[in-house]
Amino acid sequence: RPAVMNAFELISTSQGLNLGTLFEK
Amino acid sequence: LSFRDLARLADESRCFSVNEVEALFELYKKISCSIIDDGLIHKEELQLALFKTSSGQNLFLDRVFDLFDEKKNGVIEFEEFIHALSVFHPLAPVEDKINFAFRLYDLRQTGFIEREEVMQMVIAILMESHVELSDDLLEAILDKTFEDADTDRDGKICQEEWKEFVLRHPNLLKNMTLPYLRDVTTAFPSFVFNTAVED
Repeated sequence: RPAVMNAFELISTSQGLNLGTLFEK
Repeated sequence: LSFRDLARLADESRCFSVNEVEALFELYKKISCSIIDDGLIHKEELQLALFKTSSGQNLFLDRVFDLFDEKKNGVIEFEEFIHALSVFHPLAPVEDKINFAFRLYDLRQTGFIEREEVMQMVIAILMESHVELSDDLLEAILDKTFEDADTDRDGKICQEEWKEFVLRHPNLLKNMTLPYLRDVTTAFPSFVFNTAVED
């Protein structure tokens, strides 16, 4: 079976969870 | 905001100076006036700031907004903004980051992250990024994640298991730290026009 990603690794890439965007001009 | 308010907020945050709280107020003002000019952050405004669009539904935005909105009155007040952002400071205790992430992912707030919730979040992120996965692969991702995280094999992740899991995979907490917060006074220098205190 090919290597499978951790679910939370996927989830943590959501734009909604990446608050750094707030600081981008 | 009076100097007393600023000083109290800085003190409570344990991470920000008074000037940094003032600089964050500049950011807060910008977000809170983007759609409804009432000085409070509504969900659509947070959505606009994060997604560059104020329409559509996003599960993660809902969770973030809900955790920021401590009073559960449908808006994020400045105090709440500072409280929540302080968790994202590079110097904030990792324990706080672990707990905040747990609360984010515990969708139904049962004190456990259940398999059903993880499934729902994976489906949401796939839709957000326009990726399609087969049901088999989706199940395999969930199986692997629970094999690793759910050490007592009861089908849900408790707080203790979550803590051990993220300490073994610290990259899962990467989005819980905002390097920008180290240097907010440089990012929002206009706070000096309204400052109550000079460092």
